[in-house]
Amino acid sequence: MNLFRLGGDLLHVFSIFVLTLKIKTSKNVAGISLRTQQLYLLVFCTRYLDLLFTNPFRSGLTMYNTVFKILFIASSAYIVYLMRKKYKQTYSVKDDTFRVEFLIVPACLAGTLFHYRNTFFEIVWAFSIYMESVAIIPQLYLLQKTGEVENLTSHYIACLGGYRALYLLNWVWRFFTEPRYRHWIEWIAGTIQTALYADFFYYYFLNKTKGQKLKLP
Amino acid sequence: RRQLRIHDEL
Repeated sequence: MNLFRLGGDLLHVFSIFVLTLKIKTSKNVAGISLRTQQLYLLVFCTRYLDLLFTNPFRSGLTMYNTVFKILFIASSAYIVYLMRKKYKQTYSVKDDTFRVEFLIVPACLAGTLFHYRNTFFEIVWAFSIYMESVAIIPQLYLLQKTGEVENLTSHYIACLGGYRALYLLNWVWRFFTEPRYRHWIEWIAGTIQTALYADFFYYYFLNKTKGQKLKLP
Repeated sequence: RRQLRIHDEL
């Protein structure tokens, strides 16, 4: 555990909190991609299958991981519920149209072909890593289609990008402090994932410095 | 390499 990792995890939780806050305060889910949220739910459910077999009391880190894993699954399920049931009428159904097959199928293929160990759980785990790296794409697509989003929604995406950036720093840190740290799947997928936010950040900061709502050209 | 790789990150 290092500060980058801890900061990344906390920022990840914070981003979900910001998203829930946006939905609760505005009582609408306009500008939020249900497709991205459902992909995240899929990512968490597949990655954290090990919850079923891990004793959370084995170590402090296991307990920490278990708490976060349950939190991520529960909160993303809750957001999907809010979007599909409670605030259904406000959902940007006409604009949230990115074809997720183009993401799920390649992630399945990548997971099947490139994994650490040839076991069911390792293949599903690798799939979840590849899936997460591109899960934000429907959200970014919706964003550029509508052109403008509420501040809290843009803060949400910014926090997610920040969480990814901190994870990259965590890996750099671990690479130099742990002699046998060789996690190429996380590095490749994580770098792709973080790079996806680059364009968003450019416009985010451009608009923030002007104190405006996020507006894309 | 360890027999069972335990993913220690989220």
